Parts: sequence; structure tokens; C-alpha cells
Amino acid sequence: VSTTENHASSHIPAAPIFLPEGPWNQIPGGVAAAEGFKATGIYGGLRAKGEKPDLALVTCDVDAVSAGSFTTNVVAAAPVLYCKRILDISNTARAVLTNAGQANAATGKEGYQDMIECVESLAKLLKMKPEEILVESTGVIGQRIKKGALLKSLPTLVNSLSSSVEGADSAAVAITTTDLVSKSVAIESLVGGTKVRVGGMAKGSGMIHPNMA
Amino acid sequence: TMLGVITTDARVTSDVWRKMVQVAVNRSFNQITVDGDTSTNDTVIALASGLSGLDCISSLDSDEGIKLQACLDAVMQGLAKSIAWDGEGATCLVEVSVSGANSEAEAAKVARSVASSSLAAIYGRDPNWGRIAAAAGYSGVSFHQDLLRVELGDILLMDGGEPQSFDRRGRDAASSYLRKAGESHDTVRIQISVGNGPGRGQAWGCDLSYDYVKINAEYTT
Repeated sequence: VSTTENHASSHIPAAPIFLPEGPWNQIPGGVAAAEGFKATGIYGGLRAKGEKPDLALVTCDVDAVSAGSFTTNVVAAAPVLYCKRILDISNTARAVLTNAGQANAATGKEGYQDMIECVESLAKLLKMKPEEILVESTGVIGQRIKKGALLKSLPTLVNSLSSSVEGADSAAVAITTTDLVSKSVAIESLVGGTKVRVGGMAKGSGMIHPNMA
Repeated sequence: TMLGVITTDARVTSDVWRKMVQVAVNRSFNQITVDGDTSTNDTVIALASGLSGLDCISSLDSDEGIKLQACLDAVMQGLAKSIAWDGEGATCLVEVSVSGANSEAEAAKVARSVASSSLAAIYGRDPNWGRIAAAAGYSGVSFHQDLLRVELGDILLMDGGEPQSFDRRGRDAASSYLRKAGESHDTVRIQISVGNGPGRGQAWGCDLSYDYVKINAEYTT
């Protein structure tokens, strides 16, 4: 069921990135460009149709200082409630798991429990504590995640982690839903005389009017 | 839904990082709009490994703090603009820049109000300054309408609250500016000045097309 990362970027092209001018250089590698980060995206059988990657993982080799900004929509999805709780009790994190296809929103206690099971299973594979793992979901509202397929894909997901450009690109594809392009960028700049890298990936095409706090 | 994962190898204290990230989100993702629908799942997670070797940043106002904030703003704006560029059914990115407001927050509010307006006129390639002025007017930010200046690209549509005399050539030039942007999925730039204040802000959206309705009619829950 699961495919490896190198099919990912053949699914959708990369978006043009319009970076503002500034004292930085654009470099490849997206979320995996900064020191200590790895990423991957695979097809885990979560999407309603097609075989575009739909499961992404970003990890950090060390405890990373964590921050988050979340929807202020009071009908908040399970991963939003979970991440806010984790960020309240911890200043650091080691991983971000993202699934595309089901938003796990308006899914009640079962939806929340489904996510907890996936986090606990991933924590074992990564040899991390569950509270070191943050979660993002996107897709159809009201549907629970395809937990069986997700759990089955975790070993392949963890084994395909890499700090390569392909790893970052495949993760950027795996988080998309109705997007026509993947969104990934990284820059390098001198801060305090030291070379610092900042990278990221994003998704979004419809239901877009963020008011995050 | 928009999701974001941001990573850096800068070293920064937890409270400074959390403040920095929210500032950058307010200057980027919270300034985009495609359809006015705020999702149940919108999330940005940002992780700092500290492995670059940089000394730990413990103040937003330090030189290093200001530089890291600028880098964070740039990455998030680059990603946010690509989301608006890829809006469902979009044929062009709409970038709204506002100046002359009393504060950055007020300028951002006017900009987002204009970007959020269903400027179907953009899809119709109609340089409709009236819709732009109206969207600025209902933003909730007060300003003197006789100070309002609106430019589309480098074509002045309104100045000092007065519509510019618009001969056929001028109107055709403005329409072809919009058409070219739509044909090459480029950026339509709307510049608005609302007064003489120091506040500047930007927002990004896209034009509203028939395809948006079609895509969403088929995306059933």
C-alpha cells in the first residue's frame, strides 16, 4: 500500500514562491534544510481517491523549541485541541505527523482517541515520548481518519525519513488536498555572524481565511 | 484548510520563539484569503533545533532577534502567497498593499478587507475602483474618503477621493493589465493609500472564478 517518497514530486508541481527582498538566499530543502531536521511523505491509503502521498512526517534529532498558531474557529479539529494541550505542557517537541484526506474535525471523542492511538504507535517507532509528537490533519470535515491504514503505514513512513530535498518535497506533497501545487521554501541568512536556515512547507487552496492565534 | 510546518536551526528561548512565530503568522497566513471561510483545522507549527551554533536569542529586540524575525516573516509570507496564488479556481494572485494608516494593524485590516471582497471584477478583468474603495470603506478602519488613493498596477484609478478621468485608452490599459495577469497566472497589484499615517500592511487573495463554485460543489462532506 505505501509507496516511497521518490514518487511524490511527480504528482503535482511546486508552486512559484514569491519571497520578499531581504538579506537571505533561497536554498532547496524546505522543512529539512535547517540543521537537525528530517522529513518524508508517502502514500498510506488515506485519500478518498488516487495515490498521491497523504502521510507526512517531520522530525528533529534534538528537542526543538516549539511554537504553534491555531484556528480560532470554536469548532476545532481533534489535532488542534491536542496540539494546544501539548504546547501548554511542554516548550519542546521532536516531530510533526500530518495526514491528508480526513480533517478529523467534528468527530467527537472517537476522533480524538483515533489520533492518540496513532501518536502512541508513532512514538514507539521513533523511540520518543507521545507528548513530543504534534499532529496536523486536513481533508473532509466530519470523517474520522482511516486509522488502520495510517497505523499500517507508520513503519514505512519512519524508515523513509531523510534530510534530503526529496524528503522535504515529498512531505510538502503529502500534506496537500485540493492544492494544484505543493508549497515549500527555505532560506539561509547570517544572524549574529552565524549562518542560520529557516524553512517551511504549507498547504491550502480552499476554505482559506485564517484567523490563527 | 491551511497547514504549515516551519523549521529553523537558530537557537531561541521558548517565549521569544512563540511571540516571534505569532508576529510572523499575523504578517503572513493571517493576511491571506480565498473564500472567507475560516477552517476547523488551520495550524502552523514551528520548531527551532538550535543546531546552527548561533548563541541563544533571548530578546525580540536584539539585533539577532530582529534578523530572525525578518527571516521568519519572509518564509511564512512566501508560503502564504503561494496558498493565495493556488486558491481554488484562481487565475491570478491579488496583492493588496495599504499605506497611510494610523498603524500596521489598521493597514493590515484594510488590506485584508479588500483582498477578501469577492472582487469578481478582477476575474471579469474590470478595473472596478468602486469595489476596491467600498471594501476599504467597510473594513472597520476609519479614514477620510477624500484622502483615498487607489492604483491598479501603475495605473492611477482614484486620487484624493476623486475617480481619475478615464478615457477609453486608460480603461483598456487597466483591463489589459488584469487580462495579462490572468493569462499568465501572475500577480495583480492593488496599492491603496488611506491618509498620511505611518501604518503599512499587505494582504493576498485571488480572483473569484466560476471554477471555485464548481470545485466546491463537488467537494462533498
